[in-house]
Amino acid sequence: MPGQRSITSFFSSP
Amino acid sequence: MFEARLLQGSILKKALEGIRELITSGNWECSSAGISMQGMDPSHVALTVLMLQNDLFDQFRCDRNVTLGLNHATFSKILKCAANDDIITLKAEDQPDECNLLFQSANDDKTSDFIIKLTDIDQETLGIPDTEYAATVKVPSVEFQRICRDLSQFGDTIIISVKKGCVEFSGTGEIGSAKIALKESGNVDDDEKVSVEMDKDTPCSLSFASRYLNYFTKATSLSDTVTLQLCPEHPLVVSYDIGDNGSLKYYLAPKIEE
Repeated sequence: MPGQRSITSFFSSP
Repeated sequence: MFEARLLQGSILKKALEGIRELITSGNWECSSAGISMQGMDPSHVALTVLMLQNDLFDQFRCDRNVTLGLNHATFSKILKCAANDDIITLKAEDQPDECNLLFQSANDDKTSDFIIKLTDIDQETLGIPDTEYAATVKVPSVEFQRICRDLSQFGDTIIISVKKGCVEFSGTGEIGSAKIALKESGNVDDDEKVSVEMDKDTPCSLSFASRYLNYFTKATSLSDTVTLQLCPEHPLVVSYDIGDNGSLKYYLAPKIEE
């Protein structure tokens, strides 16, 4: 989706 | 052996309504503490986290940690066979390839027994860092549902802005624009109350995809109130409490400001 950030850019795999 | 009996079976039905359109399948992790499930939507925009603590159940036994890999469409179809006032029991062996669901009617004159086959789901679990949110807003969940629905008519983005004592939802599109503001209620102690708490009184405004906010409001029946937590450059948290012993939380990545 244009202009939409990904949730994985905030939360990462431990 | 895992066995969990939920007197208020409707909780599970309602929780799955808030999950099934966002996450096709998920690992339901059962431990002595309770049941948890975490999953992302296929586009990796939102993270959904369900927590059902053991105290929510009137009987709860989990000798060893058990993972139930459930297809949510199938799970939902089976749960639709349960009446709202049914007691629901989930049962599984220690290393299960299936899960047993038992529905008992409130007056115990009907029992239904289902078996759902489990699937191996290769899914990473994300770590959610502790965050100090700039604003925490509590609004009636029905009001939030209505606002998200109404603003979706104007465009695919809803801007949530919090300033002292007020939360504002706005949307702009080709047909026009809309702005809905909710003011903090006075000393009213009921579910109609709107509360706005801010850290350092700094206004905070973020843009989110309306489609996802509308998905989250499928969980409206879980709780009379919904909590929104905002922080600049952070995902929005939308939380529905399940009594005192559970919650369904959504984390939504913001849109890039134009």
